[in-house]
Amino acid sequence: MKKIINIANQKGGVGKTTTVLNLGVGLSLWEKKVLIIDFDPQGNSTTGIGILKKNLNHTIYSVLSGEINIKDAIIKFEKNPYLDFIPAGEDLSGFPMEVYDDNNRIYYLKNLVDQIKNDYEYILIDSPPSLNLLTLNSIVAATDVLIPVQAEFYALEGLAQLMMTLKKVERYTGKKVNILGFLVTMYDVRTSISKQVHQELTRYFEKKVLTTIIPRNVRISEAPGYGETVLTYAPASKGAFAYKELIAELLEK
Amino acid sequence: MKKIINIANQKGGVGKTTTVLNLGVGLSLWEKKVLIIDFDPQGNSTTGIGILKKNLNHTIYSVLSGEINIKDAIIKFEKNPYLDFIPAGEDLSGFPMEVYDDNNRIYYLKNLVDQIKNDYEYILIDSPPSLNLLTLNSIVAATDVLIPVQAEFYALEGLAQLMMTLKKVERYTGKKVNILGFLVTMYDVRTSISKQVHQELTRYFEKKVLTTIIPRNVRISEAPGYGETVLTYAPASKGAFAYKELIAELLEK
Ligand SMILES: Nc1ncnc2c1ncn2[C@@H]1O[C@H](COP(=O)(O)OP(=O)(O)OP(=O)(O)O)[C@@H](O)[C@H]1O
Ligand SMILES: Nc1ncnc2c1ncn2[C@@H]1O[C@H](COP(=O)(O)OP(=O)(O)OP(=O)(O)O)[C@@H](O)[C@H]1O
Ligand SMILES: [Mg+2]
Ligand SMILES: [Mg+2]
Repeated sequence: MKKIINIANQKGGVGKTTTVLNLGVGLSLWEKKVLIIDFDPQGNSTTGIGILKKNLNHTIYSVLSGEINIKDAIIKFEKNPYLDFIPAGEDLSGFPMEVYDDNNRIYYLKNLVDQIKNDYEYILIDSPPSLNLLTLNSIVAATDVLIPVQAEFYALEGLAQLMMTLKKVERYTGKKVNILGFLVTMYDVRTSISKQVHQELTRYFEKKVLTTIIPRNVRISEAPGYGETVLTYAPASKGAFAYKELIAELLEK
Repeated sequence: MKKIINIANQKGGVGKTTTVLNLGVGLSLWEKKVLIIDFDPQGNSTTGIGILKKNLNHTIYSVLSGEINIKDAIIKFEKNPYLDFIPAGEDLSGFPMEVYDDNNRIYYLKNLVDQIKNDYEYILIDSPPSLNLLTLNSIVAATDVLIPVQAEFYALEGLAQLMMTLKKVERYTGKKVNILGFLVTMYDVRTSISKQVHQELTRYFEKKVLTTIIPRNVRISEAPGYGETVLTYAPASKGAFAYKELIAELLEK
């Protein structure tokens, strides 16, 4: 097991799901054994990878509620033996209220992931646009956190709060949370705001800002409509090059 | 009092804050008396309208916690007598847990808004990318819900859940929730996905889909960086025309 990476940011629409899918599928194309876990009740990564929710018997919630073992929730892909996936559905949104007064409430996902982590080199966890119990579970279950930051005006606003949340988790669990890096997404070379956000981010977080920048690229947003990632949907696009560059950068860390 | 409009969608980054600000400021330029309430702990509409959070003594949370009266939280603008604003800060994120076992927990915002609603023609409420207690409070406090839908692949996925939540609120409160309309945002004429999302949305919701479509327009995303809306930042842009068209369409309803 190399890394369990939680892709997190409470700001909505910054490219969390897009990064989970492109990074996860990409690493599997590099023949790394990968598991992707959708831990967002919206279930966008479940749909984005091409799974029809109405055909699902089980989701990650069935595992959390003790109905099935985590191994029984794993979906495999005929065309890609290196990639496994655990889907999420709307049922997951009820989980936080069900465990709000349980002292172990932030360890549920970690306790499940620990059972299977040695079967994989990389596990990626998608989380919702919130700092709620689902995101806390994702952070605690992970070895690393990757933070997508949209190259737009509101991007930097919530980062201080996210950093505080990571510190709180460290104090509560006694374990350090490693920030794998900040990934600038939807960068538009035509706008000065993109450059400003990148510069500002680098001023605050210096080396923690990944060298790879993901450009705004329409091929990236078209790909999930075909149940694919941009890597296979439009392999010669700027979007595909950027995510390949990201994979190479993360493999070195 | 004409309408209390909650702009809601649990999908992140679809243009909720952008619509609240452009609609709110726009209506005030049409000389309607408007109040905007930021009910998202991210506080993006507070920053987007040009308020520096570090200078704030009070937020909507100070009112919810009983520290001050709602009238004391209202910020006025010298240059625009038709617009008032109530800011939000990170402190708001603690509110849901503080009232989780209170039978009145979904009426807190409504009880506050009812105290001042006759001072305004329009009240707009920004909510977070979640179907949590903050969004439920926003829906209950409102007379109408406006739902921005990004013209992208994941856009339609969460709408069924949002509709179910509105039905639940109706059953719980015994009051009908009026859907003012679905607003297609970030429409990109170059991509087929935009057209598909618009067609699909119209197939499901027919007349409830607003005629006005907001195009993807870089001026819209630049404006908040100057504490302005696109209406004053780039009044001749496609983005400004679209939001003016929206205002005219809503004034007729
Ligand atoms: N680099 C990019 N270029 C163009 N479009 C992109 C890019 N990255 C993501 N998108 C599109 O932007 C939208 C938001 O991305 P995505 O859903 O991955 O964000 P998210 O952070 O997971 O959102 P949420 O907060 O709702 O979970 C999607 O429609 C996606 O296809
Ligand atoms: N029509 C548009 N064209 C271009 N950019 C837009 C448009 N509408 C919004 N944006 C930009 O897209 C980003 C997301 O918009 P916004 O923050 O308003 O969404 P939101 O739904 O409020 O997000 P959240 O779910 O985090 O609250 C912002 O950077 C905003 O400036
Ligand atoms: Mg997502
Ligand atoms: Mg917002």
